[in-house]
Amino acid sequence: MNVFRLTGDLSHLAAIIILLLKIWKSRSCAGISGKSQILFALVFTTRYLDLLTSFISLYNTSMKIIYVGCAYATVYLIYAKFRATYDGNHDTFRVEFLVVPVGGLAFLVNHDFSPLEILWTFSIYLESVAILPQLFMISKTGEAETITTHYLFCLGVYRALYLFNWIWRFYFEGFFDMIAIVAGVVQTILYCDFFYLYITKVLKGKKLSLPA
Amino acid sequence: DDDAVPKDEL
Repeated sequence: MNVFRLTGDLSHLAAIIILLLKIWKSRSCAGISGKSQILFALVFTTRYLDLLTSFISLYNTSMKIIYVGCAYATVYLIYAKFRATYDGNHDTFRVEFLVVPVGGLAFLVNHDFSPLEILWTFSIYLESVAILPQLFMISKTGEAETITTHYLFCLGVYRALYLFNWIWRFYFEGFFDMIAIVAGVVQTILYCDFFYLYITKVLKGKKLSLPA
Repeated sequence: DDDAVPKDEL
């Protein structure tokens, strides 16, 4: 555990909590892509199946349970409790265009051809692109609530911090996981455009709106 | 491919 890894995890946790609280307090999931949230629930489910097979640490186990629990709670709020506020007309990204190729790639490029390992690989690849329905939705509506941008910023920063964690681990532990690194780079790149808008607009007190 | 490594990361 190093400082990049820990702050990355905390940033990830902050993102998840910000989104849950935003929906809960406003009693609305307007502007939130339910499809991205279903993909994240799928990511955590397929990645954390090792909760059933191996114990790494209390930290590891509790964070996994919190992440996966919050992911399902978010999906429940969007598709059940506050379904009336869900903006399905703007959430039109075709997720099969992500899930099918990612599934195929997980079968082809993995560390070990075993069910758990393929599902873990699938989750790593899927996570890297799971935010696309949300970004697509924002590009369609042309705007995002400020609290939604805080969520996206924390979620983007988390994987960027993991990149520094992997550099650290490579130098000090000789640890190196090509699958996670390449997917993490892709994931972080997808946020770059958003980071630019967040820093130049939201941090200066302006609402995030895109030119028509 | 190389062998699977234990997953201590989240």
